[in-house]
Amino acid sequence: PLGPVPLSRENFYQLQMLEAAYHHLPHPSDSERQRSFLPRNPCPTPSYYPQLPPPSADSVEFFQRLSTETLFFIFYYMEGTKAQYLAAKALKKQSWRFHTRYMMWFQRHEEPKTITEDYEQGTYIYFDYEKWCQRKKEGFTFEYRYLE
Amino acid sequence: PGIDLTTLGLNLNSPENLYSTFQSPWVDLPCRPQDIDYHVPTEYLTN
Amino acid sequence: IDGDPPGLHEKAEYLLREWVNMYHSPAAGRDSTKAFTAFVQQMHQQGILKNDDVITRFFRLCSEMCVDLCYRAMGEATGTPPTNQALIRAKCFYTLDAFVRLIALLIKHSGDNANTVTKINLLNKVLGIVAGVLLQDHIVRMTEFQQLPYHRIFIMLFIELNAPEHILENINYQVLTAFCNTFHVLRPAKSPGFSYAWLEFISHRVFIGRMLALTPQQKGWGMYAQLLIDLFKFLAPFLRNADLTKPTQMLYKGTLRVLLVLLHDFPEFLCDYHYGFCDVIPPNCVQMRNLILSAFPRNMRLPDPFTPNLKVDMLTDISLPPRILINFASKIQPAQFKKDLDSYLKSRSPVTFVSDLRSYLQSSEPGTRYNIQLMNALVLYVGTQAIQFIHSKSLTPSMSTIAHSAHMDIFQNLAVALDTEGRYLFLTAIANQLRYPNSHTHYFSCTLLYLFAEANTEAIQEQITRVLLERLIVNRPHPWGLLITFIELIKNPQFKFWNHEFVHCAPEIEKLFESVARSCM
Repeated sequence: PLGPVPLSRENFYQLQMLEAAYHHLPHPSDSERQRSFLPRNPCPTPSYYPQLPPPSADSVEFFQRLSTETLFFIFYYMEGTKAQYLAAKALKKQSWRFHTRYMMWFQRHEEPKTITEDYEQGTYIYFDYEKWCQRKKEGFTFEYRYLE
Repeated sequence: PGIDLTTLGLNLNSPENLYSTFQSPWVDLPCRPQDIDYHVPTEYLTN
Repeated sequence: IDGDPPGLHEKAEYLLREWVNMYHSPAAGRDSTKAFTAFVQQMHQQGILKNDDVITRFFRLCSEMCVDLCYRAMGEATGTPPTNQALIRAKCFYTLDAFVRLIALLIKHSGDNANTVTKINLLNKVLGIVAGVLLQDHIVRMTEFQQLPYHRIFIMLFIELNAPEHILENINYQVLTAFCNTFHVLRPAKSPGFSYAWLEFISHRVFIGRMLALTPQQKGWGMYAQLLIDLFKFLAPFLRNADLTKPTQMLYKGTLRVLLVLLHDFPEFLCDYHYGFCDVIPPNCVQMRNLILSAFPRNMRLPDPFTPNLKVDMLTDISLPPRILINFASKIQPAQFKKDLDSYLKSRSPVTFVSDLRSYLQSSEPGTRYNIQLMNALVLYVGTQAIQFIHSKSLTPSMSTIAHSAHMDIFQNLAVALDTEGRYLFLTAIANQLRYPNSHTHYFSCTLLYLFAEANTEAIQEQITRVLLERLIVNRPHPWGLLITFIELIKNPQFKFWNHEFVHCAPEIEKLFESVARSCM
């Protein structure tokens, strides 16, 4: 209703600078810590591939339905993110416990033979991130000072 | 007529708040959990 | 810049290189604290911490070196495929993130823990330096300017200083204030080449979370509102002409996304500052303004505006005044005008006041013949005074209680005396108060309908209809107060709406009214 208003010289300068900036927009990764292992590398996928994360993918309940291998992958490859935090929570709910010295997840294979103030000893399953598989360890001493 | 604001990639019916997964004004997708920096216990920084 | 002591540049370069290596070495320790303890010794030995002036120069030189490194990395890679873009960013961030960590550690460990002043002074100094380097760069490089290094420094520093640490929690409000001041200095009108990064930063989840959700007593709301007003002021000339280039269209759509997040998560924030936003949003920017006006407090249940025989004046919230955190009365200038206005409202004198109104409202600003801010302030001020006056008589606003008063004299005079442009702005100022159930929505809804009923020319009635209709035919959302006003207008036989010639002036208009009426019925 008010009709156009001629742009000022300053407006034209602003448009010119905006136009230039438009060709190098900020990228979401500019606001994120560097991802040493899984940097964002957007690549076009067929449209019939899921383009969106499943609904409520950022809830503990969702993570609890993931396999333990998936949780271990998320834990070690998405370090420092909410995904790692949720994976750790889901693992703990499945009685895995993080050994802060070996930096591996352990789960009791049976009731420990010995339990003292400072440690417990028995047979454990643990996830070996170097060999990327679960392994059994008998006669292992889990010192509580290394329990997260 | 303006823009159909439901097409800007925001789940306006979400019971959760939107800002905590808001990715960018130029992107019509929310952040995924692996996009969100989190102050995890330092023991988790295994790399 | 010219007065750098000889050798300082070399020292700064050596130290920055040294720090980057230490920061990335495995021995850096948790949060680089071990590396920092060793590095501070080196800074002492090199005399960098000797006094304020040297520290300032050191930060400026390091900022410039970081920026130059990024330009070189980006220059080497023009035209590379997206994957290389990731490599270039990694190269830039390798140094930038180290520099940010150094700044964060110097801020955290400057002065003793209790002494927050030295920390905040240092933060303000560094932010000012980086902003200065940015503005200088923006002028010198013009369209070659790149936002990347500055955006990375600001956002990563902000995230570092918002880590859940006791020292930082103690100074968080001052940290937010420092960043808001910096981003006000760097507002898009002052550094348009930084606009996209600027909006990216102020809409970042950590920034919004801190400013609008976590800071107690909503102490961040006023500062955040100011930043949004900076953005609207920048967009205004381009939106005003409705001829958006792709870059402005991108910025506008990004703004809508951010406003949708605010509407969804912080509607009370939009409610409190709607006046300030509508003061700077161009009148033809209907949908964006509707989005802001559609906000209502989360604890409020809005009755369906299409409820048959809805008794608006019986709603519990309808008599409560909305919170408006902008001091609109102070915008009524000059002081003499405000004095005459108050005198007229009190005693209907000086009698010439009403006839002089139009001249007060005119403006010599290029592009508009009216002072829109004054118009908005006058309408809201007179309306709030009228509501007080009506309540003082233990009455509530209605078509009868709002009539025959000094307040309505003013509104009716404006409706009659103003030309089309002026009356459009006047009616827009009224329609901007049609929001969720509150005493302003109620009063201004009655006022608009009263002006329609009492109009002495059909032109006024047509323009009132136009102002309502243009807000209804755009995509959602539509403010509740707008809907109930239009429904009343087309349903209440008192207004004889369907008899007016302009309703049938053209087949498509007639169809439009019928379709809007159908959706309202």
